[in-house]
Amino acid sequence: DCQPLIYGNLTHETWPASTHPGVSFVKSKAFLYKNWSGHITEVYDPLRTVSVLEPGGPGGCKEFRRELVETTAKTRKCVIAQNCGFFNTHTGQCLGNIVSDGRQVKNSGGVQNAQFGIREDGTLVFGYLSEEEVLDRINPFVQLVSGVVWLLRSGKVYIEESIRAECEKTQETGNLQRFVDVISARTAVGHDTEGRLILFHVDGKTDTRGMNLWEVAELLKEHGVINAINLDGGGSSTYVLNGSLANFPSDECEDKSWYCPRAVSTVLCVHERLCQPEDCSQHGTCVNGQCECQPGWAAPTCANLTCQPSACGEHGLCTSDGCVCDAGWRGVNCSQECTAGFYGDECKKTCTCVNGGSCDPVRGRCTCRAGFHGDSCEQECPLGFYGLHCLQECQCSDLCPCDPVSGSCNATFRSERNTSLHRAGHCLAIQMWKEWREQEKPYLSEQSWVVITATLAAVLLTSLIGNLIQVCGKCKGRPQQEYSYVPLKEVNGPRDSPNRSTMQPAKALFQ
Amino acid sequence: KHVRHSMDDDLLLPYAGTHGPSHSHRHVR
Repeated sequence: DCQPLIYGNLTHETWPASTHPGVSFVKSKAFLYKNWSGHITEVYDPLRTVSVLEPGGPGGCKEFRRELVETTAKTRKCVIAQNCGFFNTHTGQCLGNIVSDGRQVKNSGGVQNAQFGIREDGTLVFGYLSEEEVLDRINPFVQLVSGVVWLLRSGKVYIEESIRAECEKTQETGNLQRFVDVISARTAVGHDTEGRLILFHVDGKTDTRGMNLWEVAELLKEHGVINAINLDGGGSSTYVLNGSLANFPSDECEDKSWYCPRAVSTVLCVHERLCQPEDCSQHGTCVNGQCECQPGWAAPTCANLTCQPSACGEHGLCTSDGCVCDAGWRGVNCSQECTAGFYGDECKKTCTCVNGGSCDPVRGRCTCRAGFHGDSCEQECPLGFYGLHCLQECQCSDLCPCDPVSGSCNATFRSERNTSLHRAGHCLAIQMWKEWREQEKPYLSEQSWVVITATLAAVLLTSLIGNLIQVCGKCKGRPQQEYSYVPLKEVNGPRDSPNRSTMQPAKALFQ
Repeated sequence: KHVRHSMDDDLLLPYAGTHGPSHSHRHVR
């Protein structure tokens, strides 16, 4: 309600952040001017190189932690780190809005103090924000921290307006006015016309040395800063360069002979560019904002493998080492079977099959030719068996082995086997005899021969019986004749003396 | 024993009683 009309209803300013592409991303200059000493730091690519850090790391605000800026800076390898947010020095509680690397740490509920933030699209935001704007999800803040007093708005000092806007309770006005006017150590953040983020700090001691906010605003304005807000100062004002304290803190140590840096709350950190994703998908190293992927993983995020799963076909697996082929397959895209004689992973194993057996390219199992068996096809079929796997039984005679391939009975095929020579000879004889018998076909069948033989036998038997009957009949009809022997010359004697002769029956002549 | 601790003596408080903003809030109307 109380801001000048020239700003309309807008209570904050935005500016596109610089996206300096070079390797260099930060430049810090120390200054010693009048009685002032401090540093002005220019950050070229703030979206990728600036982070608001919780004390000691993530979760520090929830634990109400306070840590030295050096300690917190080490958690993120900050090249330059400064204190930033306000906090309760008694309890350690972080105050205001805090978004750290896209993570909402603390929402103040729209507290009316100057804010500095970086949105996801790289927009730098300075000014007053409602709770709805803080929680915007369309273009959310990736970094956000609260300060007190908007020093410069659009190139003009904006302190008076800030006092009215940030302190509506009359009784507190005096405190805020003193806060602005007193000289002390100061810390601030702003941006220039090129969108570079400007970190500022000046050493001091409250009421003794240092700068008031008017002087800070003027110095920043002279340096080309467009918008800037004031951050925590006094003894909290700390500047750390490459992990080491590089300013003069104003809090006394316990022994009061030295000055000591204060353990503070949040830290504004300038680091090397972050990668997207920050851990390079755990398959690469982030170097100046670019993921350098491990072999086999594809840029820019290192989330995908170099080879595409489809490129490895049905017989391969896409891995970080390229296509890894299944056992029995080879080639860049695993499309070729192992060459003959090899099998297994990467076709590195040698087949052991002999006698013409083929090798299974996956496990190396032998497929034997007909007539052979065994793990390596090293054995011929045992006698009496033939064919694939020697499972078929020969139909040859006992003495005649069969061909182990075709199963045909053959006497010569085993000639090379000494143990079979004798059997083969017998087999050959039997074969020849069988062939001869087949060639010698009889004119009459065996049955015919049986009939003929039987008939002849019957005739012979009949004849024999007839003769016996006849002989027996004569023996019974007349007595036994006596025989006498007469010399032949008597038989051939003179014819005229037939009386001398005693004629004998004709039978006797025959004798 | 060489660690030195700050005495938090150089306090620069913008608001009385606290070290930080603790007052009105803005809402979108």
